Amino acid sequence: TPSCEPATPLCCRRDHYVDFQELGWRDWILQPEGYRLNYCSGQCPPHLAGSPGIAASFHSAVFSLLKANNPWPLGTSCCVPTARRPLSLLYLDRDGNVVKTDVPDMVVEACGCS
Amino acid sequence: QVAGSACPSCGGPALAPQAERALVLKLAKQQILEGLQLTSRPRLTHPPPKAVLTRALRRLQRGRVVPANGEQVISFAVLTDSSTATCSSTLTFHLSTPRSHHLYHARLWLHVLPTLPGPLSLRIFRWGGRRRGRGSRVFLAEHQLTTPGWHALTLPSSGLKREESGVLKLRLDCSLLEGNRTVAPQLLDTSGEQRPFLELKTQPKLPGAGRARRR
Repeated sequence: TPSCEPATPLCCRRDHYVDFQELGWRDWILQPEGYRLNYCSGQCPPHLAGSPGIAASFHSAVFSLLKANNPWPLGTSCCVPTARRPLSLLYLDRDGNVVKTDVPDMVVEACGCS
Repeated sequence: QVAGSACPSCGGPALAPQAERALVLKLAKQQILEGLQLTSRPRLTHPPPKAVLTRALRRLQRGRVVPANGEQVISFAVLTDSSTATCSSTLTFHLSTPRSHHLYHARLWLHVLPTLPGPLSLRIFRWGGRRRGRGSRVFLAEHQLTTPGWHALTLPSSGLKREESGVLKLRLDCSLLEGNRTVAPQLLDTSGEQRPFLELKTQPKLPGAGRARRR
């Protein structure tokens, strides 16, 4: 998936890095220092509908069912995450305990048109 | 959100960089809190000293990996009485493991001072608790300590069932294995940078776990 460039109107991954210092959370989140909050945005013209990806395959299945019953698909193709990964966090809870956990599906790795 | 758009992520008027950054930071807070099933960021009243934290984390780095969606918790002991002179102490832990998790691994990390005069038998009890009433104790484990330094003492996770209050008290009773000598004071370092801590591992309960099976 291309990262979004100003001139790119098509579906792409918009990269953002959030430092926990910016949130004022460095006192309770010990590791990491920050994380990538990426999200998907951009146009999905019909010829890109169903472009590769997890969500696309799901939506393709739905669309093929809809086509079977209607001449025209009811919805439009959306720019959605097609691959995500967990984020490992080490943080202090309210009792001062150290907690290490993996939060699933936190970082968007790739985008595609549903 | 573009009003009326069938695909909100398909575009709309571009946000000004500052507005987008403010939105991203707001989303980040929301995403992290939701991911950790918290309603707000924790307010730390007694954060552990950095040196204590670093020591404990160093000990854990060599531990096994936490399973998917599981948690690994370090809880530092709060000393509730000053009977360290007799090497017997009551350690109090404040735990807030999620109700949806069950505990499957527990170890008590203790640092024995160099003044250890000989092999030591350490019996660990769970102290008090809801059903057993105040002052009652349940035997958990017995370990023999022969050398100074850090020791990781395995505890039966079934004996550490979660209390409503989240408070867990462990009673340590020490006795020397050899001879009738009285136990030297200050055997266990229960305060300062090498205070004891519990290392716990939890994982989400399976759906239907704990529900009685009908035969």
